Amino acid sequence: STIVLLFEAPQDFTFNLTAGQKIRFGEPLGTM
Amino acid sequence: LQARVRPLPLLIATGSGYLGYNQYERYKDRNLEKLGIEVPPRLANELQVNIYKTIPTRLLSRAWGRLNQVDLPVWLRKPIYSLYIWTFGVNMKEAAVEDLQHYKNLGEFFRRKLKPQARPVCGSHCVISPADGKILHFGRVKNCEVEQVKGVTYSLETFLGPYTWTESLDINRHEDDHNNFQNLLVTKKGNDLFHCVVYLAPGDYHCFHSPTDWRVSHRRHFPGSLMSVNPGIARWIKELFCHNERVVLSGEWRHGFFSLTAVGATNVGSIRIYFDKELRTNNPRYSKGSYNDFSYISNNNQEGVSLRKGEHLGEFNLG
Repeated sequence: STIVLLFEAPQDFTFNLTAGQKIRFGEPLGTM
Repeated sequence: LQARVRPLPLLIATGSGYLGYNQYERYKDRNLEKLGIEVPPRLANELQVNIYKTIPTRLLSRAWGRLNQVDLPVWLRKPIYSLYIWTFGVNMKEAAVEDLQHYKNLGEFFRRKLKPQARPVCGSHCVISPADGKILHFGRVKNCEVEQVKGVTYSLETFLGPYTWTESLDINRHEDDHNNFQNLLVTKKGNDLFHCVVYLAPGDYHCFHSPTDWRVSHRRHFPGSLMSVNPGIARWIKELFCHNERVVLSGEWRHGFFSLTAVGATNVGSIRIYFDKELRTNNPRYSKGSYNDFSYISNNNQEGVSLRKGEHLGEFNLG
């Protein structure tokens, strides 16, 4: 199963992620 | 000419040949990657996708679900769940109930909850991960195309369906925006559209939570195939998430449009949204290729459903 998030955000939004990394519920996805 | 055609050895020989060739291609790709050369994903052709789609994955998924609703005798629970834990690397230390005999069947075990303090919700960032899993891909949406993994895209419009939920969103738009689906979703000047895909492996906690503070105004349910969504298949089948059964929740957060989509898979075919008692997924009465809309806006409730960051939102179920 998969969750896809699609959202509008200011252009300075950046993800703090790397593809393939493990993540847990509650951990941040990105910053502005 | 007089020799009899033996279908089984022929099938085994062609199957083994195909698998061998496939492994060889993968081996070549791995070697190229080791040398730092980027290898484009090998996509399934239309025939391969159609063959995959002919497998009755929905039927299999429902049968799997029924099987996992059968209560297990107490003496059998520990060995069965232990095998599952060992196979998929489940961490039972963080489960709200660690006693395996408490779970009547595998379906119930799959829906296990976590201890209250097992997942602290980040308070300083506005968007958090809604679930445990692996980040498949993330980034900006460009030219109405979203990437499911690097280099494999799908159409934003096919994924979300036609833009007809606008009555439920109080948004001002320009006439010229109506030519571009992506622009329709971006409500504020200077904003962009972003996406993030989280893959939940079989051993992961399978409930999901609200990723931010937002208001959900609309639900769109797409009955569809239930192909596997593991990263290997996501690299192989283009538009995989558009083929599969999914539930799109859309609404608004403080920066404009926000949506969360739960995509089903073969063994995890049904999706439950806690506040939506009407929703029925992986149900034979719905045919593939259609979609069903439901608005959470009513005369009594003009705002839709308000969710707080980290709040329980829904769960995936076996079958």
